[in-house]
Amino acid sequence: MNIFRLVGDLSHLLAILLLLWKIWKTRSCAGVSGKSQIMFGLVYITRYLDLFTNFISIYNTTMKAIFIAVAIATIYLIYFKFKATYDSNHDTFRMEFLIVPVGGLAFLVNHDFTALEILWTFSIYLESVAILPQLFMISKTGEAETITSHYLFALGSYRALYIVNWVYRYYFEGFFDLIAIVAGCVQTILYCDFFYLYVTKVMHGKKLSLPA
Amino acid sequence: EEGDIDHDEL
Repeated sequence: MNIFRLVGDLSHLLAILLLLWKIWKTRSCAGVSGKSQIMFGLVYITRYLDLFTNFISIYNTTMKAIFIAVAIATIYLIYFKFKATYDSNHDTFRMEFLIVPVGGLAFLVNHDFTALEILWTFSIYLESVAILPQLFMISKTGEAETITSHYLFALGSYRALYIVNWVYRYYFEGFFDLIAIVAGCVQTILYCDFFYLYVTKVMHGKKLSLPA
Repeated sequence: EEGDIDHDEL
């Protein structure tokens, strides 16, 4: 565990808790893509199946359990409790366009052809693109609420910090996992445009809105 | 490397 990974994990935790808190506090999930949240739920469930087979540390187990629980709670709030506020007309990205190719790729390019490993790979690939429905929704409506922007910033920062963590681990531990690194870089690149808008607008106290 | 793959990262 190095500082980059720890701060990355905490940023990840902050992101998902922030989103859950926002929905709960405002009693509304307007502007939030339920499809991105379903895919993140799928990411955590397929990746953390090793909770049942492999113990790494208390930290690792606790974080995994929290991620799964928060993801399920968020999906529940969007699709059940606050369903009336869910902006489905703007959440039109087709999930199968991501899930099917990502599933195919996980079968073809993985570390080991076993069920658990293919599911882990699937989750890594899916995570890299799971935010697309959310970004697509923002591009459709042309704006995002400030808390949603903070959520995206924390989530993007987590992956960017993981890249630094991988550089550190490569140099100091000789560790590298090509699948995670490539997917992590793709994921981070998807946030770049958003990072730019966040720094130029949200950090200056303005709401995130896209140029017409 | 062969054998069990340890995914210690989240």
